[in-house]
Amino acid sequence: HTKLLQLLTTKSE
Amino acid sequence: VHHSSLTPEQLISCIMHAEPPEIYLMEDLKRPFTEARMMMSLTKLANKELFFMISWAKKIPGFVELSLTYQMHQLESCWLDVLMLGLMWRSIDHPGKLIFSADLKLNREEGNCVKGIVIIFDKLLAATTRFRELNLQREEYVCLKAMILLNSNICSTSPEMAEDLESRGKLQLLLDSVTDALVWAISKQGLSFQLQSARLAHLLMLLSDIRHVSGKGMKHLSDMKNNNIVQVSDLLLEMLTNGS
Repeated sequence: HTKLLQLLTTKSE
Repeated sequence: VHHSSLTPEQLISCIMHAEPPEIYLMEDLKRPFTEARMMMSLTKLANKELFFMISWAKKIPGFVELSLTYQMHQLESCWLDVLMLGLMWRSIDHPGKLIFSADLKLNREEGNCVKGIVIIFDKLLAATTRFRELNLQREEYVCLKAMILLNSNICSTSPEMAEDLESRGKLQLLLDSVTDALVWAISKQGLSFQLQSARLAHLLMLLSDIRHVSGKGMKHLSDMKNNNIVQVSDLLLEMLTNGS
């Protein structure tokens, strides 16, 4: 799940 | 303003603002098309769109209030349905063509170079034709796409998710709000009550066709990857593995 989780938890632009 | 206090009109406006930007492949797919080249272009586009899709989901009012497990599960189970509905929307005014991006437009014959893809192209074209016949409106389209995200595959949830009653409840409320918004978008069109119900049914029934094609697409992409015809990015691989 690493990549999706990372993208979900990073702050949106 | 919390999403639960939004009117259907305000909710649609939020969902419209969440729409991803237009995408480009940014390179020429060299002719004659080969299986490897076409698959590489299609997966490259899918990968670009996935990044935008995750930002889009986060902007759907209430989505980030779900637990991360739910957020991941929803995206993993619906991503190809969402991509396919987007493709249909872009292709709606181009009979016989699939507008994968502004710079990658294919007709069904061009799918012949990839084993097994023409049958998928045909189903995508057929569903696009149906949306064209129904004269799908942009407001309806954005609601349907959000419904795909919120409705995906709830029955196959893990025990961990089944116990997360809070997220389950929130998800149901969100889905109800988007359903209300879709009903509102249909009600504005000046149809009789009976025709409004029929239109709602027709639009929702198309979601099951999309689910069916996306299942075929997942299987096709897995086969292509397993046979080393195409390499997929980390993100796409993750979505493919966890989504199927």
